[in-house]
Amino acid sequence: APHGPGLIYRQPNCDDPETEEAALVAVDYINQHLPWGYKHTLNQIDEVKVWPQQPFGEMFEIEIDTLETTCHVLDPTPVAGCRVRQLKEHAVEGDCDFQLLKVNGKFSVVYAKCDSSPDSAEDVRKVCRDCPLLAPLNDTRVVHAAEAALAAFNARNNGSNFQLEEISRAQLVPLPPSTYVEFTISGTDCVAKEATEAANCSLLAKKQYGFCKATLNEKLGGEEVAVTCTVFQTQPATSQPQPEGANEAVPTAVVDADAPASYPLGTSEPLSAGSPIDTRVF
Amino acid sequence: SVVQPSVGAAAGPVVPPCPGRVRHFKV
Repeated sequence: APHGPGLIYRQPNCDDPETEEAALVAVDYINQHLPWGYKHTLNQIDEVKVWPQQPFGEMFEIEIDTLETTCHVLDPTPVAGCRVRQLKEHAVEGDCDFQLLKVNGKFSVVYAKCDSSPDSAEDVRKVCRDCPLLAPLNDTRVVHAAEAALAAFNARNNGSNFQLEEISRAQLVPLPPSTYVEFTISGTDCVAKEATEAANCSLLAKKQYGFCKATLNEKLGGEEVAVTCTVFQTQPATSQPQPEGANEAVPTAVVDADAPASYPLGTSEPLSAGSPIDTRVF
Repeated sequence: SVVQPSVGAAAGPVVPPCPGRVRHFKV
């Protein structure tokens, strides 16, 4: 239905500061409401119409294109600090329609609809002939890789036992034959080393999430898994601006499963769960 | 005498208002 008096709307430039401000509010809204997957960043503003509102204010109708970043939505890192997933990594694009009400210079989202789709295999092949493509998340090899990686992580973890929360992304690498998987985990009230029956463990009331990247290599007569997990500080109910330094990524190195557990550089024991970022490498 | 009709001319290249600039790359 037309908004405001009649069909009069104005069409500012898509690169106007005001239009960009509206688009950035929209992208923030996406990243705060995405239930799973990865944060998105603004790529292009396709179209904008501004309708006058009664008794005051304006309604911005805006179409934007976004690109997926490498930060999971559970990662507290601000999206400005997140790297855009590149074409050769099988990029994912978002296509969104928003309506934002501007009153007293402040935007608020009234309507949001987004679709996302991975780049085509042909486009990925154009920039990198041998790069792996995204795999279905319910592929048995992907599920097995995530479960094996989490088991390896829990077996070496001195803290609480973690359960699989979501498989977020996976690729089947042809050479060497391996499965790369990214997934999120959630802390439970069991101790990792003692948790014999995962079913007996319940999730912590104060959710503690982690994000893992793992590769399962298929070897002759066996398999080898390397996993890196970053456990995030338990989030308060509403997301608060992070303290200085809370988002510093700790450099991680991948070690084989047989090596003794190693700890983040500069420490001699595992970080306590309360520290801002706790990366455990196995 | 023969006079040319006045023809309007754009001051410079007309930048289409939309779509806007691509900040990263197009998929």
